[in-house]
Amino acid sequence: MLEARFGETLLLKKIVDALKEIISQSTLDCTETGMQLQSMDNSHVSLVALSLQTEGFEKYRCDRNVSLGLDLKSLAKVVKSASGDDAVTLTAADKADKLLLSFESDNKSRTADYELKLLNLDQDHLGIPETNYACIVQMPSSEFARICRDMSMFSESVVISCTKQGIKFSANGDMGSANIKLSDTSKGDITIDVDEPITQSFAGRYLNTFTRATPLSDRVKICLAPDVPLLVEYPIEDYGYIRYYLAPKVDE
Amino acid sequence: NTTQTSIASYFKKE
Repeated sequence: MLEARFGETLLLKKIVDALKEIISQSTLDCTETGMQLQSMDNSHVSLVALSLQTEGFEKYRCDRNVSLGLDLKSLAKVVKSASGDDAVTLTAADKADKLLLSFESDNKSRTADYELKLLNLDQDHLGIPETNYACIVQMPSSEFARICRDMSMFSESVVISCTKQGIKFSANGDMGSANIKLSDTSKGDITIDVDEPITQSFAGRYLNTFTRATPLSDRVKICLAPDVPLLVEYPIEDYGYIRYYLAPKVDE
Repeated sequence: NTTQTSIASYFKKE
């Protein structure tokens, strides 16, 4: 049986918002060490991986591994009906065909229980190899969101170039071009670690979708290496992270 | 001209 309590529904809302634009259905795998989710988008261009460790939960118990096939739009509807500061407990039996969500207001004066039907999903699980990234950039998540939004006005493709001098985002389209450069700051709000310089091209639409995770974290980590997907990682408090991988565009 | 690659070509099925 699974029993997992989030202190605030707001966090679960943010997690669902960070997932639902990129994947519509996915399996949440629950074990005694926490919850994991991994899914490709429909076009198999990107992959999202969510990890929530037990440390973050107010209460966590999972006696036997449970896989919960979720429809994220439905989950979003249920979560939306609760107040952000409600506590929420997820409960599922060992061979569950439904997930119970129990919301409890601060002073316990209001409780709301929802049963969500689970799906039988047959999902491929992909192995993500350990990668030594050539460039690792950390910046405020709001800055990254702003850059992705501004870039996608100009072109479908965004070129990311990273050198010791800084990281540059470029877009070139019918209406003109845009270049935004960021350099390492002494304040430490932007850090750039470069083993070797790299230039890669990515679909701006996906980068923009990843920034739905911005409310989860003040910081975002962007990792690049030659001939491997881009990694965009948002930490989630004491729980873990949400990671987005995006396959590069290559010259024809 | 660039072409979009698939994420499944980098990460193999387990």
